[in-house]
Amino acid sequence: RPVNIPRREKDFQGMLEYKQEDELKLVKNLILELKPRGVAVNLIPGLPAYILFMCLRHADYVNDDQKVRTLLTSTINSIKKILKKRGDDFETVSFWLSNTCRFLHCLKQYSGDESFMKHNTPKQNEHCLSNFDLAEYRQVLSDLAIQIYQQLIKCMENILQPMIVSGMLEHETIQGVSGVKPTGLRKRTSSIADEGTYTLESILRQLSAFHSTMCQHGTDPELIKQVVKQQFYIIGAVTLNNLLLRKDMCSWSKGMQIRYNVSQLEEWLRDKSLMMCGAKETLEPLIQAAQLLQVKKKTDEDAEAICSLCNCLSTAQIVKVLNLYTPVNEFEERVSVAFIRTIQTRLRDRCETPQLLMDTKVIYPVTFPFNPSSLALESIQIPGSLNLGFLTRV
Amino acid sequence: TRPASRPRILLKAPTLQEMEEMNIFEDEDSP
Repeated sequence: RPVNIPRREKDFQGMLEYKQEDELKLVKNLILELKPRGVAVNLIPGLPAYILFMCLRHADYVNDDQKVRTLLTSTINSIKKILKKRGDDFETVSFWLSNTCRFLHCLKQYSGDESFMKHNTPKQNEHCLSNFDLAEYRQVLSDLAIQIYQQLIKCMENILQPMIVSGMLEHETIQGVSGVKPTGLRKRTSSIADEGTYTLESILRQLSAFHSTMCQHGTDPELIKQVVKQQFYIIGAVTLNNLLLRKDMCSWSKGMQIRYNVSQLEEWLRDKSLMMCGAKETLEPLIQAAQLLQVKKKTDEDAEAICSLCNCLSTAQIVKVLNLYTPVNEFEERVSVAFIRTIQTRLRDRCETPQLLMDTKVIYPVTFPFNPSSLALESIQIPGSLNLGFLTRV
Repeated sequence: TRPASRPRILLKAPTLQEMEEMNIFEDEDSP
């Protein structure tokens, strides 16, 4: 009688065999019904992508082009379907963005193309696809990843948008700076308002939540950097636009508050080792507007200093801030019409669009730099919780 | 390991849109 002895890991070739008729069950259990917040929390990052790739390797190994084609089509359509259904859930979108990228990286890493094999172990090189060149499918997956990225940005924007004006402009954390309200009164009113009001702390907490979700899903570090840059752009653009439309936000003390808030955002970047991702630079127009609120605005020298300081603001934006500037105590004064004229004259020759408000809907182009994995496919085990008992490790 | 001399066959891929049109979930989706 045969005795069931478990195979040793080194005997596996990093493939998963499945019957054609089980393909729908595979995508159903692994993509459509997988809950990122439930079972998936304990999985190794990118496991669904590795499992799908190991199935694909087997279809390639048995030289079945139809099986390869239908698996890729079912995978891509299932990811699109789940994102249509749960596209407003940040966790779902982040989970499938990272898995789509991992699947794409696997298709490159094991393509047999030498440019993608530089970091492979000899064993990984043995695991390259044998029969098919899937370069065209890689392009389709990259298009899909772009779509998911854009969905992730929209999703994140929907969550952040309502927090920005309140947290960056309205809520005052520096006590006693604003001269118009007695401290005691402000404290009382803000404690009532606070119940439904977002603070800078809420924004920072939300940024940390986004970041930790993406890390948990094994999102490529280079991709996280691009998401964070986009988040900071939205925060900067929405804040600046509101400042440009509200007289009550154009005072010396608001300038102080904004600079403090920006410093806290920078501190958050430092804490997450993201100082070099280009996020801080997207806040430059806001930083300059805050500085403009605080510098002297009287003499020709002041005008010259403002013109060289505010190189990220358009003339229309500079003039608008100066026009809206409102003194809140006796030490400050309105900006004179003559001073604003001087500024306009000095900036006359600047080549720029007469843009007042920033476009908050701009999305920076995304890239998915190749990020090979050191994980050995033959070592991957499938947890029973995924209900994929019909797959056989080969 | 596959022999280096044997080239892999390029599988032509449909676009994302074309893939959606071959909806594999047709039965499940219809009312």
